[in-house]
Amino acid sequence: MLEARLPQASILKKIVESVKDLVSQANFDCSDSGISFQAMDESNIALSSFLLRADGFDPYRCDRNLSLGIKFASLSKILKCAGNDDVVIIRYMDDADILSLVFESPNNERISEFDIKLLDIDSEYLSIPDQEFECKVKMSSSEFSRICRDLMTIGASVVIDATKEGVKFSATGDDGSGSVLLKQSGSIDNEGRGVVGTSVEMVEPVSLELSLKYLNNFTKAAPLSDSVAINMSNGIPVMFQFDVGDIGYIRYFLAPQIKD
Amino acid sequence: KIHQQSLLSFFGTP
Repeated sequence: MLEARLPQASILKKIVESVKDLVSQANFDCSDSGISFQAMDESNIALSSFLLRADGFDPYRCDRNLSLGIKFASLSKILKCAGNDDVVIIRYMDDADILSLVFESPNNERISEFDIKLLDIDSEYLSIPDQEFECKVKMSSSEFSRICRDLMTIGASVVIDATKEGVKFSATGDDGSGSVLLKQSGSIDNEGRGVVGTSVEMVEPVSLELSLKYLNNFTKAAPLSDSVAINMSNGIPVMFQFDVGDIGYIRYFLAPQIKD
Repeated sequence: KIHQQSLLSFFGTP
């Protein structure tokens, strides 16, 4: 069986909102180390994954490895019935075909329970090579969202150039062009609610062209984290990571575009 | 012409 109590429903709500437009259904893999997920969109262009470590739940109990097939649209609708500050208890009894979600209000005076039907999903796992990236950019997630939204008004793709100076986002379209340069700032304030600066850690400069349609989908994870890490190497898929507090992360992979 | 590469050409199925 699985029983996992998450102190804040808002975390699960935000995670589901940040993948439901990319992936319609997927298996949630549960083990004694936590709950994880990995799935690609239908066109095999973007891969979404997340991990919530067992220590982010209190308590957490998972007796054996489970693969629970979830339809995101259903889960999203059910999670809308939870208050942001509700406690969520995720419960699965062995050999059942449902997953139970219990929402408890902060004062414990309102307890609601919803069951979601599980699907039998035959998913193929991609093995992602464990690699060192040539360039690691860390920047404000809301700034990243703003840049992706702004450049979408110009073109369908963005060129990300990372140098020691900083990171530049450029787009070109039929009606003109636009760019935003974020200079590297002295220090990143990830503590409290300070403004998150931009840092670039690099072995060599990287330049990649990426689809803004997908990037705009990834920015749906921005409410989970003040910052986003953009890990890049020339010619290979980029990894975007939004940390979920200190209990996990959500990652997106997207291959660069090439000119034929 | 711009071509979007699939992830399948980078990440293998085990």
